[in-house]
Parts: sequence; C-alpha cells; structure tokens
Amino acid sequence: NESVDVHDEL
Amino acid sequence: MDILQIFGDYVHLLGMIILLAKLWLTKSCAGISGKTQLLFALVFTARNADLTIRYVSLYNTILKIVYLAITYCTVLSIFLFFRKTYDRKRDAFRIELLILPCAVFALFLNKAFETIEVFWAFSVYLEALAIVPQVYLVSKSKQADSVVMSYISCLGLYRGCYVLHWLYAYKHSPNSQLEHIAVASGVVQLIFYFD
Repeated sequence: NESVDVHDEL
Repeated sequence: MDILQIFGDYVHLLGMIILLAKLWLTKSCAGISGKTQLLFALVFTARNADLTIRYVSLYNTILKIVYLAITYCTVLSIFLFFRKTYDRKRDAFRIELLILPCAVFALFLNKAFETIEVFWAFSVYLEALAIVPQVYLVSKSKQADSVVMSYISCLGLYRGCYVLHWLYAYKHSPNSQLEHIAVASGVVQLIFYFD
C-alpha cells in the first residue's frame, strides 16, 4: 500500500 | 496512482478544453468570467512552480505543462484576442477579496514554511474560491450558457473524484496521512460547484 502524497498530484 | 485520480485529471482537462474550444469556435467570451480564468492561471502557476525543482513522473510533468498552457491560452483569448466580446461590466467580482485572504492563509496554514509549500497551500486555497467570479457572473446574467455549465460540471466532478480518492486512500492505506488542508479545501470547493 502506497501512501498518498497530495503534493505529487495535480 | 489511483483510477479516481486519473479520471479526475482527465475530466479536469476535458473541462478546460471545452471552455477553450467554445472561445475559439464562437469567437466570443460571452458568459465566461475572465477573472475566474485569471485566478486559475494564478492557481496553476503557484502549484506548478515545483516543476522546476521536483520530478514526480512523466504523467505528472506533462499534465502540469498542459494545464498551464491551456489556462494561459484561455486568459490570452479573453483579454487579448476576443477582448471586444469580454463583458467587463458584468464580470465585476473583486478578485483581490479572494486573493488576499488566500495569501494570508497560505502564510500561516501550511505544511512547512518554505516557498514551495506556501505556494502549494496558496494554490489549494485559491482553487477552492476561483470559480466564485464565474458563479457571480452566471447569477448576474440570469441565463446559464450550456457550455459554461458543462465546464463548471467538469470541474466539480474533477474535485469530487479527488476528494473521494483522498478519503479512499486514507481509509485503505495504514501509512497514509489525511491531508486536512487538501480535503477541507476540496470540500469547500465542491460546495461552490454544487451551488
């Protein structure tokens, strides 16, 4: 399970 | 990467293309808020400032550049190419009332007091409010252009997908942290779109 990094999103 | 996120990205892209296509096909910016587009240009510029220092993925880089390019094209179309059809009088929302509070919030409410983080927070806060001048314009002109409504729906759907994606990731991944800033702003943003 990868954690979500919102900074890597658009 | 998550299917909801990718779907959201493409719906977002679709919305921007719909708006730009409307501008160029009708050669008129009737019903479109130039101020909202100006705010979005500011949002993407602030958020994508990290393009210069960070690489996430090819997908990420390409879409960021495409978002910036389309938004700048839209702004140029409204304020330069089709400026004669721009309804300056109706598009009267004072955007400094949106920009200033977002800037202040970004300075105090951020993940870390670093340029990129402050820019990122600013872009998230401003994105939540950027549609307000458009909503104001639609409510003032009392007639909703169907293309503009499709555009607004695309943007609402995009944010909805993202918020669901965050909540889902938080629920199913034990090591993920819920990003309160993003989720709270996303929910505020959705409220404006459902309006």
